[in-house]
Amino acid sequence: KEKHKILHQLLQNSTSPVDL
Amino acid sequence: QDSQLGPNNVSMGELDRIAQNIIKSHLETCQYTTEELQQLAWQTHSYEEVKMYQSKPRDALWQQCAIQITHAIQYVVEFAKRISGFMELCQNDQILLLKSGCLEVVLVRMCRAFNPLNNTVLFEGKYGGMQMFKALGCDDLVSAVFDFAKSLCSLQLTEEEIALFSAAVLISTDRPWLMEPRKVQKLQEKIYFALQHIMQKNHMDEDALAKLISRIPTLSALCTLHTEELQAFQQLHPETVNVLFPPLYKELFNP
Repeated sequence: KEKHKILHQLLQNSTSPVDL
Repeated sequence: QDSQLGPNNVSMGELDRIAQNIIKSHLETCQYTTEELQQLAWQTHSYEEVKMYQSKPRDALWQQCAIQITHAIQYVVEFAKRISGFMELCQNDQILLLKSGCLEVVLVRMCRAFNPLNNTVLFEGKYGGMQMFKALGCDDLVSAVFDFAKSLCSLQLTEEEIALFSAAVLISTDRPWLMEPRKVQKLQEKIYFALQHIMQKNHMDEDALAKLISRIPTLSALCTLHTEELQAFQQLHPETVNVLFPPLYKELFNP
């Protein structure tokens, strides 16, 4: 988890096409 | 359709639902729509602009490319999240599949933004040829990426096929250290059946799917080459990588 902190965060975030 | 069985006893209705979900996820998470790309297709960087890219210091152009790749990867992560079944995989496997497959998906998606008629690719708002990336100092990688894009374009894939192929590349049991390979395999098989179904419908050429699948080893070779070039660059410019490269890029590709 620590090693892939950002990827982990991106997976957890709820985003919409607008956020992209 | 639900009672009609396709390969491996998966109902045709389920294959259709999988296909529709993946196509929707792809279209929602592409950086440019098909229409936008068509409008841009003949807007090329001028001679002066190409010269400007060519005269950049090597580390500056590497940084620019790392930023563009990282941006594209964020869209791929979003694509993965929207594929039904991906978020049901264990966290280890989600991260592993993305870490090993995201650049491959970026390269597949790149064929949408590649003009095979003049061998140019969309970079920072306009199209440009291979010579634009001369300052990177890795002609082999750049030329291999352009060759790959051209060869993928020659298959004349539809958006639906690009979507399903991207998902098939991402959700792959070939990645080492998967914790639940059976779960990944089940999802992958369904995606392949959906891809097969769509390709049979769209292409007269019976070998179209086989031709497409035969491009996968090249994708993997390109990613290995990218890692090697990055390592070589990092040895010469450790500060650029450590300080100026996007953190996500470093997290994904740093040895």
